[in-house]
Amino acid sequence: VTRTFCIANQKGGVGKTTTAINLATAFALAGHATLLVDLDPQCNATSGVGQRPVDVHPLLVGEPLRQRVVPTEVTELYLLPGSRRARDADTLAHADPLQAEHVVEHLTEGTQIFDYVVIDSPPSLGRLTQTALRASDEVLMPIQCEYFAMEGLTQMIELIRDIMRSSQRQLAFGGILLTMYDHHLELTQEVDEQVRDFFGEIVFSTTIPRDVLVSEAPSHGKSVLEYAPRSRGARAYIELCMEIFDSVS
Amino acid sequence: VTRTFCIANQKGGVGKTTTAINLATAFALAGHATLLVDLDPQCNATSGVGQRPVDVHPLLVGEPLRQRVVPTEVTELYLLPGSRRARDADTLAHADPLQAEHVVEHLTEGTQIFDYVVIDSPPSLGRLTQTALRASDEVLMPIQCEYFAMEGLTQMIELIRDIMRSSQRQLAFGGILLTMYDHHLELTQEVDEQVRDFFGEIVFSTTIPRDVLVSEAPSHGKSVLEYAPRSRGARAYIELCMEIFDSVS
Ligand SMILES: Nc1ncnc2c1ncn2[C@@H]1O[C@H](COP(=O)(O)OP(=O)(O)OP(=O)(O)O)[C@@H](O)[C@H]1O
Ligand SMILES: Nc1ncnc2c1ncn2[C@@H]1O[C@H](COP(=O)(O)OP(=O)(O)OP(=O)(O)O)[C@@H](O)[C@H]1O
Ligand SMILES: [Mg+2]
Ligand SMILES: [Mg+2]
Repeated sequence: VTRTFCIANQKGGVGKTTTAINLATAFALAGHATLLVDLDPQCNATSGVGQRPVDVHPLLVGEPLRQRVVPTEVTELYLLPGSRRARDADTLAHADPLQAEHVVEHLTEGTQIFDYVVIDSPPSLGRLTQTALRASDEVLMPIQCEYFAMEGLTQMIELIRDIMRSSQRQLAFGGILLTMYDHHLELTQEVDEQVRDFFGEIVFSTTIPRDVLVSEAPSHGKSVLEYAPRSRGARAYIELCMEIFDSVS
Repeated sequence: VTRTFCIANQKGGVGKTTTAINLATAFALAGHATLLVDLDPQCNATSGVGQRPVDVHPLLVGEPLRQRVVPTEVTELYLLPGSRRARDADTLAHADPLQAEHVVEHLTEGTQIFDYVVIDSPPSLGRLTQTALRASDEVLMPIQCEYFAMEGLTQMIELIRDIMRSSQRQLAFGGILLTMYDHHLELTQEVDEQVRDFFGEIVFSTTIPRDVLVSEAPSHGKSVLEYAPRSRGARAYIELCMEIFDSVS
């Protein structure tokens, strides 16, 4: 059975794309056929694995998705590339319920052949992110240990609850992931405590440390697992992958 | 004459809200009547100056804007608070050209009494950001010195050029600001060089250093200028304010 994760958080710059790329790569390196889906008009997930954005978004083309999926440098890791065209971003962002339903069907049909699917979404709670959530089994929320990161959480949780109630698929909380974790900073400790008090079990015990090698990797078109496999960032993403394997959805 | 800045960048987490709060505070501390406008549904600018989001966004209420503006702890600094209501975010994000024009008029009418207006926008190139750009004289783009930050720039510049051609007001480039600058990191040096080679004059000579006091300030509902006035972050924002005073738009 395919397990589909949506990496989502309205707050910008919290590590959604970085988590999508490195988690998908960890699944693939463990031997599972994995698809990384780029739903962000910035196409950072596409370039972060060394590929190029396409002219028209594969979800807006009439053909079966399988024909639009491209291989990457990592065996077992495949990519559904994004598109930078403003018109595509607009179409996906303003889809009405019927169009959105078509996109969800198109996405779920094309992904059955994979063991894992990881969807990178834009920093928003708009219709494109809602479509991504409706096509997923689990939502994984990266959170930076910063003050502003706590603020938008309740809105995000409310939206996820709405989708859980109305979506055909059973959307579950895949977990909250603390990223860019710096245990020397008091602010990091404070946010860690508040998030674990508030959310308890659903917070991953794995945290991702702030590690400059993580932010250098995309400029080489690689995940940090390939660029610097012994780095603290790479080891943390492998640990996260193990934690996800242990948890049955 | 009122000078209106829109702080914009599609990339998330690059320091838009932090720059909006601290620049607006610097203008106010220099004795200029300043309005900070929160157009982001996360309402980070509102809470960052110690205020509360409102139930209905002031731009969607029929009354004159002046009645919705609230004072802050800083003399001369006023706030147009944001709203977290999903319906408001949706209405503003999906406004058709006529509705968007009403919002622009509503905003520009209400801001004439201020010397400076600073608009914080969400991480997107969608219609809400376009409305914010149409209501502004200058666009200021914060950029983090990271690889992904360079990627979306051309899309952003293209959108700004489109707005310059079609907007009633004369939108100009207010400048590109390098934020979370860490001169020990090679990646920071590389991005700095690339951005200055590509954009030349419009890059501010002031850069904002990464400074934990900057990220702590909002949890006290204050700008870093009030929370830690002698910090490197506070001094950099004052320097930026001076650089803007020197440049005539
Ligand atoms: N663990 C880490 N250590 C250091 N830098 C990191 C780490 N994780 C992410 N980064 C860097 O932080 C920046 C933000 O991360 P990323 O782009 O993945 O966030 P995002 O949530 O996808 O942003 P957006 O909201 O724009 O989509 C990037 O430049 C990335 O390289
Ligand atoms: N110079 C700095 N030094 C250290 N931390 C900073 C600095 N500037 C911003 N930050 C922190 O980085 C995070 C991102 O900044 P901010 O929220 O201002 O970005 P943004 O572009 O407004 O994000 P969004 O795209 O979600 O609106 C915040 O937690 C903020 O406190
Ligand atoms: Mg991203
Ligand atoms: Mg912001």
